[in-house]
Amino acid sequence: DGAQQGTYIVHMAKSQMPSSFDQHSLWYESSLKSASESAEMLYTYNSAIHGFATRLTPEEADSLMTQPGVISVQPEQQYELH
Amino acid sequence: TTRTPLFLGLDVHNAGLFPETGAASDVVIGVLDSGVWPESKSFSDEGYGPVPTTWKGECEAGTNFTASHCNRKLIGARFFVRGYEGEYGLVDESKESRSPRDDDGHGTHTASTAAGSVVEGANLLGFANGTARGIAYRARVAVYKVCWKKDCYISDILAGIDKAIADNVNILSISLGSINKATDYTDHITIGAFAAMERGIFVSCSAGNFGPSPFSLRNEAPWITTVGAGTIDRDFPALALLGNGENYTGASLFKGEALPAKLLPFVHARKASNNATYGKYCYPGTLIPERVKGKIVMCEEGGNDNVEKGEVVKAAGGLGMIIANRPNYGEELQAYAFLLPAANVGLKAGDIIRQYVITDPNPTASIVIQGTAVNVQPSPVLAAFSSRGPNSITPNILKPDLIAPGVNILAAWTGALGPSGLASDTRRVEFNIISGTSMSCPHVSGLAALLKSVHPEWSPAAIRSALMTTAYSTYKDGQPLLDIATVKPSTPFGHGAGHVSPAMAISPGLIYDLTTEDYIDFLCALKYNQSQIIKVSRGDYTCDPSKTYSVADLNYPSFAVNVDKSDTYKYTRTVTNVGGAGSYSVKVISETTEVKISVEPAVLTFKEVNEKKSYEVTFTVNSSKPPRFSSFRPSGFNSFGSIEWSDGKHVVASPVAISWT
Repeated sequence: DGAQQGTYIVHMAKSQMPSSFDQHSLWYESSLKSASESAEMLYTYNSAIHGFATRLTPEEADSLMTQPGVISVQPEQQYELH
Repeated sequence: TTRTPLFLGLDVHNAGLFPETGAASDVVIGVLDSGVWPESKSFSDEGYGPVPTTWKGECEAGTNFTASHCNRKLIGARFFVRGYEGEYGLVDESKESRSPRDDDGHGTHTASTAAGSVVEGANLLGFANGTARGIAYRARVAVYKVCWKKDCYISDILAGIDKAIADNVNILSISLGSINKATDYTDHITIGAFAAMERGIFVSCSAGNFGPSPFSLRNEAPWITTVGAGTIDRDFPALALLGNGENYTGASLFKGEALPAKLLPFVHARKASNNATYGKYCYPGTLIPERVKGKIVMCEEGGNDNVEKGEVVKAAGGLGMIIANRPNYGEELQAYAFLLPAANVGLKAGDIIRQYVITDPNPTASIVIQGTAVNVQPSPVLAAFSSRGPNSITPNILKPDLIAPGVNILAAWTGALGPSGLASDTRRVEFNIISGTSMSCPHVSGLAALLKSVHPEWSPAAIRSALMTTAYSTYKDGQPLLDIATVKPSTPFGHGAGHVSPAMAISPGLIYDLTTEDYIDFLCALKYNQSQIIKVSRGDYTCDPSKTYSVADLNYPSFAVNVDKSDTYKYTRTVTNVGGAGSYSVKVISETTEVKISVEPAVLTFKEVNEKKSYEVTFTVNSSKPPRFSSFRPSGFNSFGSIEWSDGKHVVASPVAISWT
């Protein structure tokens, strides 16, 4: 659809995982699928944060933000060596 | 590194300070950077015992990298590229290694600075020759490649932190920062560092190279140790000779055919270019060969790298180059591996040389490379580029925390790039000399590993406290450390608590400890809402609405007081006795009498180890206007001082920074 995809880091409230899921990663996948059929997980984070990274269009990112348990959806950022 | 261990007092006569076997080689330093060159001698595992049983990391294979490239020194190597490939598409493996292999040199340099094995006869083209070794040369190293040829992306960096925590590193060394300044503590290095701290992992980060401007820091969260850069007692002098008989000392790492033993025609780039605006910077394509051929060229620093300026001058037929420091870098002399006889000079010399080359009817010059000079004084001086406070997110938390060697540091290098880093530089070296807070950070990471090996029970906050309260901010003659940007005394906004002093940090006497809950209380004091707190801490912490939280109560080993009105500002601190029984008396030093600093109680008596005692500091500010003479600095009116506790054997010093905004 031409909309520019970008990488987003998604924070999830781990304690809000529905009981129907027995793994957080499956819950993350399901939440992501609700916002975008085609999006794939780039990373699942377990220690540094609870969440994942994925490629979405801005509209999909907005839609994901409305999913239960989603705390924030933040765009990719550049860093540099000092 | 060569020379730095001696400069830090870690040389042989202090060898007994840190055990060379056992505990010291069970500490694992995780380095988030551009990867590693595993063939470097700095990662030899000769004499190492088996990998610590607690280790869960791996050695990931990829372009030109297999699991056999790891060993009992380099015990982990991973790479994180999906964010980068999301932006640029799949890595072109003919151009960069889709593996932990370091194509840049930066990661090899920082990893070997922190924990490189001993290598005799290390040098760069003969410069800085000596026995190279990492600060914690017995520690193990695990590298997490998160930076790539073109960029570093936070989704990859966060994945690196995530994995390093799961792999069980003890120390995390992060010599990188966000391009844009963070406005709160929810940037992802900060969040990742919080998770690491919770697991007892010490996190040291570079403070950034955006100095000497104030408010120029990166990585300024209180659970991160923010490291600025200073010089050591070694220079690489080069003489700039002028036709009027004058000569000026600059710096250079040029190795090659010397200039002819005579003065050569000398021209300023501005007069050798047809680009009125940018010609003076010696950018590619701006020099006119007819005006440069056979001459020495003066270029102005800024815009492109100094080594690239040299490449431009050489390509235009120039025989040598003199670069004048950019104005705000003052007398700083970083040394560069130029491709032609060249030197960069400080501000004063630059002004004089520029005046000469522009006004003299027949200017001539030459350059003499002088090699390596040691026992240089005064040292350390604060590096001009080292980012400065105040802390722009929380002015009442003093940052940077401390400084460590970060100028002209020799350490291991990649085999994929020459020492200048220029694509045209076909030389290959085992060690290189570069500068930045990227270099000072791994020094502190290494020191933290040494302390961890001696005090495995110490928390990350305890380690940082020991490094800060024993740091020095004056020379042996009592004069304050100099800031090379101004050649005037540095301040705690430049050097934090001061320059690290490892031999003292082992037994600091008292420490300022902090727990996860203390940091959560700090976030509550900043009025973080529930979702922000969950984001930073992943935990289900909540702020107690009935409780009064204050930033001033964060048990930090330094004091920053941001004065917005005449008032009294109270700070509470709790110190833990890690020395023997003793009675500590307080001494308050302040530049200004307009702020009264009182400490209650004035004596703290300890009977046993791990006993805790609290004290309260009251800053009474008579007027909201800054004191008459308080020094106006770009960051506003500031006044400094210190609060020191001593039992006659230990001095537990904390800097005080008072600022009127």
